[in-house]
Amino acid sequence: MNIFRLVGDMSHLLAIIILLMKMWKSRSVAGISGKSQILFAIVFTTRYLDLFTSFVSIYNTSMKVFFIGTSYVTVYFIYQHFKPTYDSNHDTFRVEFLIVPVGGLAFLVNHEFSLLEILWTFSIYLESVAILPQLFMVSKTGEAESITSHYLFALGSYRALYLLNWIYRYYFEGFFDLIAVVAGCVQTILYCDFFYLYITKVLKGKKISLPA
Amino acid sequence: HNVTMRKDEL
Repeated sequence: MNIFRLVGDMSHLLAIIILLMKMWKSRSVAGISGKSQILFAIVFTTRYLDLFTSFVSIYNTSMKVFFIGTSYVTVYFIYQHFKPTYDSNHDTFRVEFLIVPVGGLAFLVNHEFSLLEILWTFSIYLESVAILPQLFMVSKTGEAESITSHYLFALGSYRALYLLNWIYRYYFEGFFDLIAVVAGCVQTILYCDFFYLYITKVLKGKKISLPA
Repeated sequence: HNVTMRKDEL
């Protein structure tokens, strides 16, 4: 474990807590893409299948349980509990255009042709594009609540910090995973536009309004 | 590149 990965995991944890608090306090899921949250639930489910077969540490196991659990709670909030506030008219990204190519790529490009490894690879590739429905929704609605912007900033920062973690691990541990690094770069690049808006606008108290 | 490297990352 290194500081970059620890801060990255905490940033990821914070993002999920911000989202859940926003939903619970405002009793609303307005502006949140249910499709992205479904993709995240798929990401965690396919990545943490080794939850019961390989034990790394208490931290690792507890974080995995937390991520899987909260991802399903979030989907439940959107599609059941706070359904009346779900803005399905603006959450129209065709996720099949993500899942099919990502599934095919995971099948072709992976470290080992085994079920667990292919599912892990699928999860890594899917996570890199899972935020697209959410970013698409923000661009369609033309704006995002500031709390949603904080959620996206924390979520985008987590993988950016993982890039630093991989640089650190490459130099100090000789650890290198090309698939995770390439997907992590794609994932972080997708946030760049948002990062710019967040830093130039939200931090000055303005609301984000992506070009609709 | 040892594939069976333990997946210790989240």
